[in-house]
Amino acid sequence: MIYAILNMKGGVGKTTTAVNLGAALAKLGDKTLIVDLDPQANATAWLSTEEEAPAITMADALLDRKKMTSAIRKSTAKGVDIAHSSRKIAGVADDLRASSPTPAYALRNALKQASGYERILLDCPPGLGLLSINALIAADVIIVPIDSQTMALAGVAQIQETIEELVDGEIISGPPKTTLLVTMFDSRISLDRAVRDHLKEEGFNCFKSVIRTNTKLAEAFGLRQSIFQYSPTSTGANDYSALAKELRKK
Amino acid sequence: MIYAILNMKGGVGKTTTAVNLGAALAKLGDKTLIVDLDPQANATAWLSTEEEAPAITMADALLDRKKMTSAIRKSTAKGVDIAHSSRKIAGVADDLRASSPTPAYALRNALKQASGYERILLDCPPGLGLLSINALIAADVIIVPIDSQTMALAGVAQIQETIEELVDGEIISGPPKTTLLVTMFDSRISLDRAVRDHLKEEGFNCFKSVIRTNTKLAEAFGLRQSIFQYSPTSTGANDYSALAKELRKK
Ligand SMILES: Nc1ncnc2c1ncn2[C@@H]1O[C@H](COP(=O)(O)OP(=O)(O)OP(=O)(O)O)[C@@H](O)[C@H]1O
Ligand SMILES: Nc1ncnc2c1ncn2[C@@H]1O[C@H](COP(=O)(O)OP(=O)(O)OP(=O)(O)O)[C@@H](O)[C@H]1O
Ligand SMILES: [Mg+2]
Ligand SMILES: [Mg+2]
Repeated sequence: MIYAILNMKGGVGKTTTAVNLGAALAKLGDKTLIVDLDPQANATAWLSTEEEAPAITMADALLDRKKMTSAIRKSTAKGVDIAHSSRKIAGVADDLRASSPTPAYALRNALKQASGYERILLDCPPGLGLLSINALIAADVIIVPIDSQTMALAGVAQIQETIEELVDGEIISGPPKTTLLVTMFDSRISLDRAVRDHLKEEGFNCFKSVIRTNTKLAEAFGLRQSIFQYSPTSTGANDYSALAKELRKK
Repeated sequence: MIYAILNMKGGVGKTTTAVNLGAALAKLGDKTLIVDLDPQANATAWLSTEEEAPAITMADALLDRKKMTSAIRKSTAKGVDIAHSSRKIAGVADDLRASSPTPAYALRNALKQASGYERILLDCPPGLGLLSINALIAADVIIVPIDSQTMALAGVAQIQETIEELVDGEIISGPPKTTLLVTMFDSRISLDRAVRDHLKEEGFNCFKSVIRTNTKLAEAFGLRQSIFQYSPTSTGANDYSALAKELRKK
């Protein structure tokens, strides 16, 4: 199963979700791969071991799919591997458009090389550029983190419009299943509760699990540890465990 | 004076700074223009009046600089005008590369049409794509918001490398002045204090003013009001007023 973690809006918890959901799935026994598609390479920095960084990264694997396995390394989270990104990936969109007849399928083709994983999580950059479109096409399920601020919700409409364009253009046969994940939720803040209620009324497909605001999650990010290594009994750890269990039932 | 508000990292407070610093500068009597360069068009949504949205947006003005003034509208914040963005701006990078001999100067040329403003603030999308490069080239000063999480700091190094490449390539004659702005600061969190102290030790150029975490800023964003309209005595309002005063002294 391939999950794209995507929202145009920046800073809504895409990388935090990719890393901690990945770690939670591995804890439940699923062999998990996280693919970093962001030129910021936050997931790569977060999960890299002391070992030397691979010379080959996702930038190379997208241009030549035979290189996908060389971009993969073990990570600091048990049972989780990471496909490394680098700043170079920012230039891949132009290279693909110039050199490939089907630039939108580069990731789907590269991922065929990554066998043996039960779960693959794609950490997308903010925005809806070619790399994010590649992720929309490669994925079985789209997870859209939204913090309770309304602007993150505006990103959802743009994703849905983009998916419709891909289906109309026959680039994908049908829309992948899109599920919203409320992150940085604080039940004391009225806007947070209003956005969550609004999602239910509008009939958006949402995970039942909600990720509450928890500074332990930000601290774990800063210390480059999964929430399970840093603070296994925190609300952050409980919330991502619950999310992993809900995901496996679907 | 033209200020680019820029950081690859998403969700660090770029739009919140563009809107509230713009409103604070206008309160001090400076005629201010905010230029929205983000396909999410958050600043546009935040500041639009009931009036009909312009048919011409920044996407058109970048492709034909004579259209710049038609993209500008009054905003809901007194003394602040807004140059509207739209989703279409996501496609402008490809169009410029295909049609213009100097795609990196499109914004600098368009802004020549926007006369009569003492302060122009450029709200950039996350990432370092062509639109952000255009902003780096057009600006006199770069304001880099960083939340206290370490990853936002990694974005700074990539901006500095990009500026060096622009100077080496003789695209700009000298580096614009880059100043860091600490946002979402919470003096109770040790990581926040550590990052602020680290910036001082490393000799980064930082504003003395710090923007503290303040839910009123997020609520004002959700209600599409400047912090001065929503909660004029909040720490958010005080912090952006102090920043505006510090900026005018430089
Ligand atoms: N539930 C949470 N509680 C508290 N802080 C959180 C939570 N989730 C994420 N954060 C913090 O919010 C910030 C943004 O998170 P993150 O970087 O994962 O978002 P992103 O969507 O991947 O950002 P980008 O758009 O730059 O890729 C980080 O500093 C992170 O530590
Ligand atoms: N000082 C602050 N205190 C509390 N919340 C804040 C503060 N500054 C920004 N926010 C909130 O953090 C979120 C991110 O802010 P904002 O959208 O301005 O960042 P951005 O860098 O423009 O994001 P993007 O990368 O998507 O353009 C918003 O929900 C905003 O309301
Ligand atoms: Mg991220
Ligand atoms: Mg923004």
